[in-house]
Parts: sequence; C-alpha cells; structure tokens
Amino acid sequence: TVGAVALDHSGNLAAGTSTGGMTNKKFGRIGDSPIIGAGTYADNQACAISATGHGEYFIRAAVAHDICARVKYKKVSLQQAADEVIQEKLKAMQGDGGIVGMSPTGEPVFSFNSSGMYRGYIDKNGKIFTAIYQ
Amino acid sequence: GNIAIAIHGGAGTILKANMTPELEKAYHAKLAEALKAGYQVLKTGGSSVNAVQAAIVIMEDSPLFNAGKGAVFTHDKTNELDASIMEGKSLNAGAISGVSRIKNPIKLATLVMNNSKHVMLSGQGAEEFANSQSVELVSSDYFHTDRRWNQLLKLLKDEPDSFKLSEDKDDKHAQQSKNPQDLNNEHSAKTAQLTQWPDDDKFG
Repeated sequence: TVGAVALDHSGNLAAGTSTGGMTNKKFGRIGDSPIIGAGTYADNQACAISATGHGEYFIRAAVAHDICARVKYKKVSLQQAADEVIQEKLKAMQGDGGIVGMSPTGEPVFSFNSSGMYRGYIDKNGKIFTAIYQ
Repeated sequence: GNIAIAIHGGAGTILKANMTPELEKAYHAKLAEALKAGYQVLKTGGSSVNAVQAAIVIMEDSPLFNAGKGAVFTHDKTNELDASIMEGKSLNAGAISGVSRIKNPIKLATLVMNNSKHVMLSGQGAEEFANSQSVELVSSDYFHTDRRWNQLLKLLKDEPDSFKLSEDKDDKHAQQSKNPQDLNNEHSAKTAQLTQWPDDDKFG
C-alpha cells in the first residue's frame, strides 16, 4: 500500500491511498485503502490521513476519520490524536499498521505500531526526510 | 501559505536483517522521487489533490511497493487494485476497488471524485467508468513481478490440498516468471530477493 497527504498554497488538504490488497485474498476481499474514513480522510479543519496496515482492523476502528475527529472535537494535536488511535485503540484490537498525516498548518505526522513503515516528507521549510524502520 | 507533503509506502514487518544495502538505498531513492514529484506540483501553485496524485503515481509505477506494478496476487492468481482520494475543502471523495486493468488506480479514484456523483465504484463497473473517461486499460500481465508471484506460490504450497495451485505448464504467469528478461530486470532481481523475507501471516 502507498499513500500521500499534502497541503497546498491555498490551505487545502488532500489525502490519497492505493494498494494491491492482501496476498492470496479471496471472495473480492478489500481492506481499508478504498474506504473513505478508514484508509483515507481529509478535512481542512482537522487533518489529512492515509493509512496502511491490516485493513479489517482499520475499517472496524474507522481509523482515518477517528484521528481527524479527535483533532476537531478534542482539540488535541494531530500527533496525539494519531498516537491515541494507532498506539492505543488499534493495538488493543491487535491491529497492526500506521498512518501518515498532515495538519492544516503543514506539520507532517507519522504513527505506526509495526516494525517499519516506508515513509517520508518535505516540510514547510523544504526539508526532505525519508525513513524505513521504527 | 505553507506547502508540505508526506507519503508512506506501506507498513509491516520490515527487518533490517532482511534488507540489502542496495535495496534499502533503492527504497530511499524512490520515496524521495515520489516526494519531489508531489512537492513540485505544490511549488508551482498546483492543488494538494494533484500533488497527492503525482506522488502516488510514482510509487504505483515502482515494483518496490504493493500498489500498481508490484501489487500482490489474489488466490485466483490475479491482481485486484484499490484506491481512494479525498479533498479537505469540500469533503469530496472518490474510490475504486477490485480493478485489474488500471495502470494508475489513484487517477481513476480522482476521476470518480471529480466526474461522477458517486464516492466508490468497484470491479467491472469501475472499469466501464474508466472506459467512459478514456482511461488507458493495460493487460493484467503488466502487474506481474517474480517477487509477488513467488510469495503466492510459497503460500499456496502451505495451504490444504483443496487450495493447491495447479502446476499446469501453460499458466501464463508461471511462464512469465521463467522469462529470463524479467529475471534480469534490476528491480526484479533485487526485489526477488525479498522472497527470502519472512512474510507476516496476514494473508487471505
């Protein structure tokens, strides 16, 4: 699964996710990637999220929307909201994976509970960063 | 205002012990290429939706990631791709699932968002919509990589007999794997090493 989140000059956020799904899948199974609110969500007032991981858990936990809702209603930072969902709620359900997020002011955020996630950002200062492991 | 972009290429059991220095370098290079493609769109005043698309297309076209070229195989030896996109301003969104002939699924998801009343289209219907939008359909062979094919073979060997993969010789994917050109492809050779990777067990 691959994903991206971005903030443009007009202050608009966007999020996108694309995947091949799960090896050996049957019965037309899909995971969270095409499900708005689970694998992908964007709201200028809160955040943009793209998720990757064991889809069934991300759907049941409505991960992408839940993170944005916590920012919007609990007024917590995007990093805290992401960690509450990925490191606590999802982990409690035995779900593994992570998210990349972008705040309305251009702060990139990662949160993942697996051993690695291919990830990177170019921040508002133009600094580029890429990483693989925890 | 500020512009910024962030990407991911999948999460899971990624162990340093199983990664060769060359492959690790290839991943960092492809992640940086995807970031720069998206950031270029933002720098020239483009929209965040177009920036997200530009970054994801780079990763969909790379066999390193489980999307587009390099996607995993289903139990039926096909590739079924899913994608979605959403814009924060209007909460408009588009998604497609279960397509097998769309080279860049994120582009089709964006067309669903912008050119249809729907949010999600799936399977054959999504491909019919693609046709109506003059989206190029590719052969399903396009998505084949040895790495993913071997992952499926390895899995099916462990499954109860009823799911065993038939060894019929005229199986086009099996034939494609034996294609020396494919094996010589630098990326295939590198990523084929990943078959040594201890895959986690979230299969099927």
